[in-house]
Parts: sequence; C-alpha cells; structure tokens
Amino acid sequence: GIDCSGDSGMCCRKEFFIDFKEIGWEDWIIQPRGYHMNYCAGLCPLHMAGIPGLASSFHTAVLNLIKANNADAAVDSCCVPTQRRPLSLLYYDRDSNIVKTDIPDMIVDACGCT
Amino acid sequence: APKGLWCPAYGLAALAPTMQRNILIASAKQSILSKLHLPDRPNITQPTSRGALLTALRRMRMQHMDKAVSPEMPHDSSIPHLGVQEYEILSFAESGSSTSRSTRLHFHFTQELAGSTEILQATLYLFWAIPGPGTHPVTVRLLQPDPMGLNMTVASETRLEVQRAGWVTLDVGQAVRSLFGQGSQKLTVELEVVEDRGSPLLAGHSDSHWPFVAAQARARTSHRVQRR
Repeated sequence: GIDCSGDSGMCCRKEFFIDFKEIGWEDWIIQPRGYHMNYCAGLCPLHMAGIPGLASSFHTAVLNLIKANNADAAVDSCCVPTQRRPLSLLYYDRDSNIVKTDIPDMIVDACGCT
Repeated sequence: APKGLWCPAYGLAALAPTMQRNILIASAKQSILSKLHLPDRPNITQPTSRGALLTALRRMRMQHMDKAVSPEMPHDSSIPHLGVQEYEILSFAESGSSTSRSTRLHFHFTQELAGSTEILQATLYLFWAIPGPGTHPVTVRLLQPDPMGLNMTVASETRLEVQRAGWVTLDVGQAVRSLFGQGSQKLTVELEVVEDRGSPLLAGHSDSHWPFVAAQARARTSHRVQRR
C-alpha cells in the first residue's frame, strides 16, 4: 500500500489520529490515549484497478479482458482498505467494571484498488 | 457517472478539512460503540481506585503465571480464537447487607456483555485479613435470584478454613454462566463466619484489597448459514 503524501490523487492511505481527550472520552477509555484510525482516499483509474491488493487469479484475467475490450463498461474501481488490525481497548463499562478487549479490523494499515 | 461515485469514501476529499474531520470522528465513535455493543458512551459514576486496579491486574497476572507453569492444568480455553472478539472483565464488589456474622457482596455485569458473549472463565478473588490466631471457618455462598426474581437461591456453597492473611480464589464460572442464562446480571456472594469473632474479610480490607471477579468471555458467534 501507499501512504498519501503531497497532492497525489491516486489511491493511498491517509493518517488520521483521534485523541480520546479531544472528544471527551478519556474518562471511560483507560487505555490507549487515542486511536490511529487512518482511511483510504484517492482515485483508481482503470489501469490501476485491482492493484495492489488483489491476488492474480481468474478474476484478474476476466477484469483485464473487460478493460481491453470495453473500457467504458467496466465498473468503478474503489480505493479501499486492504490490510487492517485490531484496536486494543481498556475501558469502563456502564457498571464501572473494567473491560479489556481487542476490536478487530479497526486500524487501516494499507489501501488498494478493488 | 463521475469517477468513484459508487465508492465508500466518495466525496470525502471534496469536503472542507473541518467537515472531513467531523465525519471521520463521528464514524470512529459509532464504530467503537457498536463493536462494544454499547448504545452510548458510559457515564462513569465511581471510577475504580488506581490501587484496586493495579492490585487486581497484578493478582490476575500471578494467577495466569501459576496456571502456565502447572503441568496438570487442562487446555486453557482462553487461548484466543482467531477472528472472535474476546473480553477480560474486572468486576469490583459492591457492599451489600451485613451482620456480625455475615457479609454480602454484589457483582454487576452489563446487559450488553451478558447478551452478546459467552463466559469462558470467572474467578472470585477474596482477601483475608485474619482478626486473630487459629483457623477461621468461612462459608462462601453464591446466590442468584429465583426465576421469579423475588427471592435469592443458593447456587453453590463452599466451606473454607482460613488460617492466614492473603488472597484466595474461587471458581465462579458456572454461577456466572447460569446467571447470564437466566437473563440476570447480578452475582451475590455471601460470606458467613461460624461465630462472631469478626469476619476475616472485612477486618482489614482496604481499597487495594477489595474483592473482585475476573472473567474471560468471548463474543457469541452467530450461526452462519453456508449457502452452496
């Protein structure tokens, strides 16, 4: 995956950090202090469709045929997360119990074109 | 149609930075709350003291290490299952009614956890502060509301011979599972001493020796229908 830098309009990963103190959640979330959410942005022109992040397969061959024979009919290719990891939280629940859990797929590590 | 119209992040880049930020923060909040099965952010009325939290985490870690080194320990069911969200819960006791010979403690679990997880293990940690020499027999009863919710019934009873000060643990996993199965979320523990020589529990309890239940739970997996 590619990290966004400068004004590249191509599909890339944008860093985005949420400080729990800034949103008034620091009283019930004990750890961590914030959350590196990150997100995907940018365009996927047809010649980038399916890379990186799509293993070469029969699907790729079909897609290439569509591109070659009928570029206009090919559907949109989107810039989406291709790698994510869990967010570990230690927090108070409504009964002031202390709960630790790992929420899957919360941090975007890489982006790619569908 | 403009390029990327059907894409999930379409249009975000065209917004003003402040608007983008607000949308991303709102999305992050909604995502965290929904994955914690919380309708809204909890309002914390009495946060746990740092002393009690650190002691509890230390006790649990020592308990895990004891289990890890003991060869006869059965296969640890808390080994993480790929892809299923797991929880570790620390519930500190709320004082209930007490007499010269008995003390009641309440442990509350939230409806969200009770409804969306299955309990793998639950352990009650009690700290004995001995009021005098010799052995102190203590009866520990786990109580739960009867199906009508009117009276308390004894789910299990254990007799302990307390000889020295320190922590003891009791497995309460079955009692908590049965509570959740009944749709209840409150576990009541009754400690009774045979004669009023003072309860070995409360004689010297302090904030960092307050009783707690440590539970491990796993998100209930919805039965996926495989369509061929």
